[in-house]
Amino acid sequence: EPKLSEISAADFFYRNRSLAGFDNPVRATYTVIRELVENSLDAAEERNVPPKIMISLSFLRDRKTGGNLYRIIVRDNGVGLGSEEIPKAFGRVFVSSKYRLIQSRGTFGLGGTMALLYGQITTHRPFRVISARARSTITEVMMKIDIKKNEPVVLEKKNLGTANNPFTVVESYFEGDYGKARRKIVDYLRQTAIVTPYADIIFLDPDGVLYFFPRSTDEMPPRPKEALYHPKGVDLELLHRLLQRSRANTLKGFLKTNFQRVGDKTAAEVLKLARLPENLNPRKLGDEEIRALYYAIRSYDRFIAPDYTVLSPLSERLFEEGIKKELQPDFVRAVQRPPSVYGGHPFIVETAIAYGGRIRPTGEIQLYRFANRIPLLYDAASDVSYHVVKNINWSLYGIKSLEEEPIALFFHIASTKIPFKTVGKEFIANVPEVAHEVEAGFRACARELKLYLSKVRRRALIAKK
Amino acid sequence: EPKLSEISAADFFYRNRSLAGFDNPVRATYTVIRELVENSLDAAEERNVPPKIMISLSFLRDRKTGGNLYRIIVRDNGVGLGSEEIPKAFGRVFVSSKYRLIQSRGTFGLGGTMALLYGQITTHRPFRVISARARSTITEVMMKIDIKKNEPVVLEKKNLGTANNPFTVVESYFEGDYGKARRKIVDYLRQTAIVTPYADIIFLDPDGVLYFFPRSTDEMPPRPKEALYHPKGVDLELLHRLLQRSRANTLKGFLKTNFQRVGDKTAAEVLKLARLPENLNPRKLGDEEIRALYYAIRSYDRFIAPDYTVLSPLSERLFEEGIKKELQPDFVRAVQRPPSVYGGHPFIVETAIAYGGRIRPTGEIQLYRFANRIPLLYDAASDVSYHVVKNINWSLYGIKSLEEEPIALFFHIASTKIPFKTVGKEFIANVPEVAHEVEAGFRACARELKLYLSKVRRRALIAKK
Ligand SMILES: Nc1ncnc2c1ncn2[C@@H]1O[C@H](COP(=O)(O)OP(=O)(O)OP(=O)(O)O)[C@@H](O)[C@H]1O
Ligand SMILES: Nc1ncnc2c1ncn2[C@@H]1O[C@H](COP(=O)(O)OP(=O)(O)OP(=O)(O)O)[C@@H](O)[C@H]1O
Ligand SMILES: [Mg+2]
Ligand SMILES: [Mg+2]
Repeated sequence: EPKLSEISAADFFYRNRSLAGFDNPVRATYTVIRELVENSLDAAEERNVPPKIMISLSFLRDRKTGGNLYRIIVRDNGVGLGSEEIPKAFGRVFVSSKYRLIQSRGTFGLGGTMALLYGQITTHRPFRVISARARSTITEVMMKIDIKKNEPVVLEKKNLGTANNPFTVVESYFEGDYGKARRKIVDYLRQTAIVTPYADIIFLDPDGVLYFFPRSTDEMPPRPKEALYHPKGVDLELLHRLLQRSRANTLKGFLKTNFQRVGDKTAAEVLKLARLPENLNPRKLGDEEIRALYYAIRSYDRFIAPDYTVLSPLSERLFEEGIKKELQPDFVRAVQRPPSVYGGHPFIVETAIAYGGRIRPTGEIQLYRFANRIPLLYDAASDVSYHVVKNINWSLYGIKSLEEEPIALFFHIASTKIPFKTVGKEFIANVPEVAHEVEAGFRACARELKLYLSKVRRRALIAKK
Repeated sequence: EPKLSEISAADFFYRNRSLAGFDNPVRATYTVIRELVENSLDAAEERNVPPKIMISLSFLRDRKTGGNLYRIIVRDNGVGLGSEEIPKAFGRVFVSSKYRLIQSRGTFGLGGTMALLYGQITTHRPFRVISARARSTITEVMMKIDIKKNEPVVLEKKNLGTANNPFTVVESYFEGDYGKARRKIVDYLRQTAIVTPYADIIFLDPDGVLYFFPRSTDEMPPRPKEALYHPKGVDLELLHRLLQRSRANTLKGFLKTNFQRVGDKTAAEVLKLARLPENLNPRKLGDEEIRALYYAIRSYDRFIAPDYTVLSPLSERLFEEGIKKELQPDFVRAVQRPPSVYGGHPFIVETAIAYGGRIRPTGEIQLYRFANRIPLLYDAASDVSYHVVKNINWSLYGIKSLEEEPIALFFHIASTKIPFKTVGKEFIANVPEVAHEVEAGFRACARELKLYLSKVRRRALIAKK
């Protein structure tokens, strides 16, 4: 009896869809929207135009079912997809244009596909994608996913003419529960607007309510750039792959062309540490030599910090502006940490603290988290930033209790790879390098808060007398 | 420029290994051990013998590296694997013998493979598996994983003779941090011993400390059985697949043979609700007819509860015994809920509350969680059971504050599919059917606690006078 069997990636995530954020119809409603919106934001930023995103969620009363049948349509002005790309992009798990080393919201190659898969398994209806690249054919595809095989099934493909401007429309039916999900969905869009002030987002909800988040600026942030790996934290598998596909003829050249900020001197020092000749052919290294190189890279402690311009952080000014606009606090201070590295990936942490004004204590820690401009609204207590916040002694900074005072904390991380702990991107893993930056960032903000609070409290004392 | 690219499942989990519990070297040390131990427990239970598991973790000082190099060896008396099975089982992600509908610890088909993959990427060394099925050839395989292709790479395969009794040995090298992980690892083994009192577990740690968890009983729990899906919560994809591969000649026969506890009368009523003739060929149903059948199954409310004997819960007696042995409380009460269903999967929730004795308040909620006899030691605050516990008004039961009183809460769920929220099996998703059973279970225990506390407090009052 052949006891071992195998399943496809789509089948795996279908059977285990709580992993991807489809735990129940309420959560699924949120996840469907956020996955499609994040795809649209990425697509518009890819062509460096202010994103224009329209989301329409309608409730279709379906008497036959006990469940709530919805139709979602998301339209964007992003780069668009060609007729061959549409089935691949949406019909298969682990297909992505974001597997390169560049900062983007998408990272796994399955979010959009899973949203459409969820619609398919709850309604059995095909989904529709209409898209065009700039000055290109408009293609309309009606399709399904063969979940067992992890393959697209195209039911119908139409050519609808030519488009001047690129765009994408995704339409799908699914079983959800908007009533219970509404709060989180609106929070998600509002927080997205805070960190993406250059985007126009329109959401027409099932109750006919129109949520309009107009952009407050035309200024796009500088585009992130495709990066090289930073040598710090690189593992052996990655080193192996880079060596295998390197076009450099020498080991020294390999180091300089495959890692960011490794110049002639650094490469020479690393190779000296590894006791490897500089002119070895990278593709002909033996296992022992690769290990020697790896350990040398591991123990070399004079690599320069990553290239700042690769990433696109919020900036302290934008973070503070967004927080002020949203919460109108008496005090706000954002701090951007210098670039750091984990596992070869550069990252920048930004933290902010706001106090007073319209902030009210809620009996819980008010922590707003963002990763590559995505708001993270679930499982805060498992997030690395939450653990850091819990371990800071806030009384040193004049805060008796985070839960009982009018204080809100903010955290953003930009990276070529956010170390998410869940496929549903709910929270960030406890990576020590990240925790270190979050702590340093919050302490820097807290020191400013302390000065502010002591000034305010001194004035209040004087006023009393 | 072909902008879409594709990666293998192994490559996906390599790039995103925080998803699978390899966030950092400390967490990775824990995950490597728990994944191999869970495989061994499953394998021994498969042949219905008391598991005998030996774990040896040794620290190999490696001067070349800054990292801590460990060797792990796990040996068990489980069913074993044949020479063709070893490379498949460990060399490929999404390969499993546990994709059937039967309760087991393993469920994803990647835990063991990921543990060995992690060793490979941190040390570049091959790993070794020695195994034999009963009265079969002993095979030793030295192998690696081709991560890009998600395929095994066998370096060496040896025939070491014949074994009377089956066994498996897994040996691998990896970079970890035992010092920081030790506490959690020992907790994991100790809690495993509580819910698996019929297993012998020996752990020899890097400091030379031997942890011995001898079995306290020879009595194996009844084996879970391979189940049929329960109709409640079945989705359209599953219905489609069952219809396609059904050997029944009529729709009525299909319902009776493909779902548990659906007899003649129930099948007839469901088909009447769907307005479908009983004798339709299941394989020839059109989309509209499938949807009609689905909605009828959805709205039919008189399905019998799932078959109890399919699952293997702890039992109230064993749960209480384990808790008494471990915590020596003054009061303990476990409650087993009747079987329930989510998404077609039967499940049984068991809850327990212990009070007093050697339990001390810790300033935090003391919640012990288990799923298919696996202890869950991380991210409690995100777990469905934690949310339920937080939402109960404990003052109704005589408890002022869970954090400040000597009270401990326990939760176990047995199912053909545990709705884990993470690939690292850290916590359970917020599935409403599960939350409902957890709440009912804890309230039942709490009512008994209330009687106990009022009795004890009354006595204390009388004693004072
Ligand atoms: N609205 C869109 N406009 C243009 N391209 C899109 C759009 N939505 C999806 N795509 C393309 O389809 C690919 C797959 O999308 P999907 O959401 O499944 O994965 P991803 O965005 O790459 O990663 P993640 O799983 O993290 O979301 C994307 O990488 C992108 O190339
Ligand atoms: N110690 C063992 N003895 C016998 N078979 C084993 C052992 N370890 C692994 N296997 C086999 O290898 C398969 C793959 O193991 P792996 O841990 O990767 O996945 P799994 O246990 O099926 O699921 P999960 O990812 O949830 O652990 C198992 O299903 C089992 O058939
Ligand atoms: Mg996406
Ligand atoms: Mg396993």
